Amino acid sequence: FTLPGWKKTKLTYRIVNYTPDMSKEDVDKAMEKAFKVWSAVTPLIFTRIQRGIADIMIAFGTKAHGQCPRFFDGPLGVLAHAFPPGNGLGGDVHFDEDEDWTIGSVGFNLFLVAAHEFGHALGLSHSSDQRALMFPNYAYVSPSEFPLSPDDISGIQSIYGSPPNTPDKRPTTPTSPKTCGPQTPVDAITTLRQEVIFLKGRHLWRIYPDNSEAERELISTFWPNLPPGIEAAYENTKDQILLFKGNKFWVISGYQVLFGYPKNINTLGFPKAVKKVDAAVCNKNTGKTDFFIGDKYWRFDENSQTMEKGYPRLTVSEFPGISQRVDAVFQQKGLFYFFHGSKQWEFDPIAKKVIREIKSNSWFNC
Amino acid sequence: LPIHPEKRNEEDAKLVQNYLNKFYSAETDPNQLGWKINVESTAEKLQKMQQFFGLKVTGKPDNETLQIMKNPRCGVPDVGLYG
Repeated sequence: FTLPGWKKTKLTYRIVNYTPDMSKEDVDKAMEKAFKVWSAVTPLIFTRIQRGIADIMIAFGTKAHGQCPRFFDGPLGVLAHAFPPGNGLGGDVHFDEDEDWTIGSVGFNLFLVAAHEFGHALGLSHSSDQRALMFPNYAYVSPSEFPLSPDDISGIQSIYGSPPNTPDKRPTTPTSPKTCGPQTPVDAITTLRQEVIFLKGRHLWRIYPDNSEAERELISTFWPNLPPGIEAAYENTKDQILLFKGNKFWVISGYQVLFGYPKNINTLGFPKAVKKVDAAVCNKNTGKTDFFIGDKYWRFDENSQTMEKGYPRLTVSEFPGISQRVDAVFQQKGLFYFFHGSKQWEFDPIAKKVIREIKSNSWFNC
Repeated sequence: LPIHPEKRNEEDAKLVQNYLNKFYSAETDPNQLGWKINVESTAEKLQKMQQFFGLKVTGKPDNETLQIMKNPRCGVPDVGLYG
């Protein structure tokens, strides 16, 4: 970070122009929400003005834009930039209009990029911590997740301190909601010995069969080098768990990520055309792992560590009633639990039939 | 037609130079005294970049390094001040 930052806590911002990619209301909301990320963890107060010179002037431009000494580079590459606190250009934030700005996960999420750039406008530099919002490369995380990591918070609080109504203590993320499990579809689920672990965004929830309360943690608490947004996970027959994101996977034994990971999923036997895994589960009774991708599944033999021949096959052929894409799956007491959106299906792999359909958050006793 | 490997190398070399000049050039570094010409070599800047992203520090543009350089990102340099 750069000191001294702004020498006042009440800052003004002005949205000088708009991108045609989004409605004005959505742009206004994205900017307001992005400022709230920083005011939630500092004494800073942001007020919008409609004309004149604000501390933080926000504009969209392409290539050489206005008086700015830095040029944009067309689609992709550099998405936006900002200047540290100060007069004139100081604190200003520019977005490259050659990008596709959105409120969702397609293109570039304006809220996420704005929150990052406002970090610079307040005096933060880049973080080398992959989970940090101030990491230089763009990474989509669900907007329902609070985007600041401990690194971001300790950086900004080193300049401005913490919000006035909290005793000056270790930087904290806003109080987490009751640990009632992910409010939106889960990314991945695995067992780990007696526990069931639900993964969503940057967080995981640990459930113990006899304990109703779930424990919510940051994934980075256990595995600092893992990225957020794990897409599939399973426990194999060797007391290890495997986590998947994109075409990479990690093997974890105990709580230790094994050396030499991540590896590419084609080392498991997937063809290069397979770019990611939606869900995975190892049937402890057969020692076979099923990988679910779209409407098909692949079967992997944990003993010989090879992908079985004759796959992929249609999921519904082996798991009648499981016709939707599988978000996540795990095995508990011999039964499979398939998750899609807000539902889960309890499936008997011996009888090969769905026993019941339940709400996906039934494991959290909410 | 597949891009001729020569051409690919040329493009990668340009990408690397452009990236390092934008995000790892010392002139944005406040510790840079006066007008000393930036004598930091490409390999040194590359090592700095690999260090920052937790890559194997080789000073050479291997595939993983090129991959990171191709990711959409913020225009603010990773070293030094931006003002």
